[in-house]
Amino acid sequence: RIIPDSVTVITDNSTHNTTWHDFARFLDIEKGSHVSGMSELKKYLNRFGYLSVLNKNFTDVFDSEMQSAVVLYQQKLGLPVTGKLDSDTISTIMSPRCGVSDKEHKIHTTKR
Amino acid sequence: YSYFYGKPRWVRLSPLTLTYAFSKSNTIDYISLSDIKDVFKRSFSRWSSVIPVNFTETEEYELANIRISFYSGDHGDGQPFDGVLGVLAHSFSPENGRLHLDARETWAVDFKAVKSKVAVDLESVATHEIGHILGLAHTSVKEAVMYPSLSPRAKKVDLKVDDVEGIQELYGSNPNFKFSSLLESANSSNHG
Repeated sequence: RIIPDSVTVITDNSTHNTTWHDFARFLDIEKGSHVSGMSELKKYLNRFGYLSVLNKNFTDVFDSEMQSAVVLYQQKLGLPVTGKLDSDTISTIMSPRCGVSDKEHKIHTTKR
Repeated sequence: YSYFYGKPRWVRLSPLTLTYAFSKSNTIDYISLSDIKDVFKRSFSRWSSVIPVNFTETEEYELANIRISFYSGDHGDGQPFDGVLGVLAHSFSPENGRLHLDARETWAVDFKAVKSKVAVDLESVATHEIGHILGLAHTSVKEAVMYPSLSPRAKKVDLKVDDVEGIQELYGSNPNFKFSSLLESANSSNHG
């Protein structure tokens, strides 16, 4: 058996980040539904520029604003636009990603 | 392709040369600095091959145009990292120059040597973040480098037509660049 010269074995610690992994349970949830933890998905959509609300006390209801945000997300990410949390959308949301917002006018600089 | 609000870009005399440096204190220890430097050198060269911009490494971190650091959790810019997977990295629009990578990711420069299921290709993320540093925002084109998500163990380092058209609208074309070479490269990789 040939053993490679150098193999780095790193413990699989994917369980350390469970926030987005949990979004799998929102698969096929539709507008009007109330699901515990939906507010976390709203926070995600808010963070990346899809759900803009003045009051950041997000509810667990899949409301009209949430549906609009999902449509925007699907358009921006090149997904089939269904307005639903279908498998393509949920798996894309759960994918690791860049932290820069998808909103095109996001500028983080502070002028001194 | 898309841009940040106001379409900011680095405005210097042409040909533009930007310096870059690596933080000595905020780094990772399981990949050698020389390997990290090689990865970034290749990533910068991809962008400089299509636009008239040169990138030069400097040891003077604070004075460099582009400052590259690995951070964990809250690192003072209002956008804390979240540990393994989730957010992998972020960077800032021109002419800020900060490029931050999440130190808690399992960064890989060679998937043959790193077996972790959550390993992330450093070169793919570096190439993407340099796009932000230069002024590109996220694209809807899945195959493009500037698409916002990247699966673990995936590699996406070659600039696509969408990336090239976007960046050339900001900086113009490198006189030595030919679109046909990009298409030839795409064809050969498709058939490869």
